[in-house]
Amino acid sequence: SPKHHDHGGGGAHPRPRKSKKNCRRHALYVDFSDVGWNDWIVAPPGYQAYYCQGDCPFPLADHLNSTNHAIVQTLVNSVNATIPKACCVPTELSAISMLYLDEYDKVVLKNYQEMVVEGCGCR
Amino acid sequence: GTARANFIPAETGRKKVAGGLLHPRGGGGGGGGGRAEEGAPPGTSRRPFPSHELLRGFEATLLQMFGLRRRPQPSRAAVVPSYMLDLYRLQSGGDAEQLLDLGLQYPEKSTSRANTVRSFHHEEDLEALPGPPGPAPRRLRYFFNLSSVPADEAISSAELRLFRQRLPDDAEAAAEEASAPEQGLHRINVYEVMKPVGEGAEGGGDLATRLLDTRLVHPNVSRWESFDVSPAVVRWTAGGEPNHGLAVEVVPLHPPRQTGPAAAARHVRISRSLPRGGRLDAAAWARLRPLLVTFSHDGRGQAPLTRRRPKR
Repeated sequence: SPKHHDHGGGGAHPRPRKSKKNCRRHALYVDFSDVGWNDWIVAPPGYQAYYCQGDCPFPLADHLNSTNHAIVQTLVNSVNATIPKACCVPTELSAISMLYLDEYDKVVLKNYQEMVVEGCGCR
Repeated sequence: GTARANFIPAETGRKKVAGGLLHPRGGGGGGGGGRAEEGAPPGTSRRPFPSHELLRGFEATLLQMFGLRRRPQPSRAAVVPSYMLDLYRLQSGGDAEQLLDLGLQYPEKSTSRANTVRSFHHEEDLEALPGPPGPAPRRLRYFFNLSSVPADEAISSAELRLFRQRLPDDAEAAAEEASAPEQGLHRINVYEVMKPVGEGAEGGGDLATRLLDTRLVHPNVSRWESFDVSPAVVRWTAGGEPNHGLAVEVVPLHPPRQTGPAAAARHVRISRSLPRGGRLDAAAWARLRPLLVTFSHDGRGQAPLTRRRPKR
């Protein structure tokens, strides 16, 4: 969402920062050259893996992609802090393809499942 | 020396991480055992960089995840076939326009259950086959060493790709062809060798072969031809049958007058050295040499290769 600009009008309240901390997807680029693997991985040079981070606050909003169980757990947490909040985790993942040279100098194209976070949620 | 791992958080984008966050590369590079852990620079929230041993374990776990036993160390001579690059681009939803230009289509049938594609070049020193005496079509054997395919990987199909090159225009031949268009046609036959040379080829006679695929082609275009060799490759791998290789022959459809078996063989690039066809240099041969491509499933995951991630 666009950043809120307070022009000093007095009427506008700054947008609460809380939403920024809610569970959501963050970018995380894995660069194969940084692990010294670019000599055998032909493509891609790296990829966006993403990660999930943020709070799962009570009450859980719809966009936090929660399960019934997560709603119950969050509800219980709101009255009994010894029970943890629901966790912010990947709820949808996708695959990537990698083209590489194997131990025998053979060229392999392989599809690896669950390498990219597509969506996060409170579970 | 390569134990340098760093998953870069998004906040730093793709910019190189400040040197202080990484292990400084040791001056002597002694390559000895585990180094002492180094702490993160003061004022950062980074964890201390893991020890050498931990990094090795980290790499081993990742390699295992990728289905590799050890880290590949490719030789300088390794060549990546353009077909594999095209398949990668197609699979990863690359430049669609460029792929359309190439006219490349994913072999849907082959990949309906596959999540792995492997490519193999043949062992050139084993390619010669004794042929019957006389002006018979030239036959070559291709032995592909498939021992690198993991035992738990199921090959569902395989294709042999051969490059055929347009023959230079010859006015007389063109006129002849105009009157009889089928005159220039050639047939490419691909066989599985059922018995090793010597057992079935007494005195250079007939080989014990089984026809796998055949195609009638016209020599007026340059393109790759794909032949289905799945039955043979599946027998060698899943069936545990001995692999005696594939045999390829190129024969003119009609008995030639000016062209002959030699011309037919020149048209299809089945060998680095061809009769009256010259010898390709290493780079050109690497691009044009026959290629065996296998489509398999390693038993991990379910989504096939054909499922492409939508562009974001």
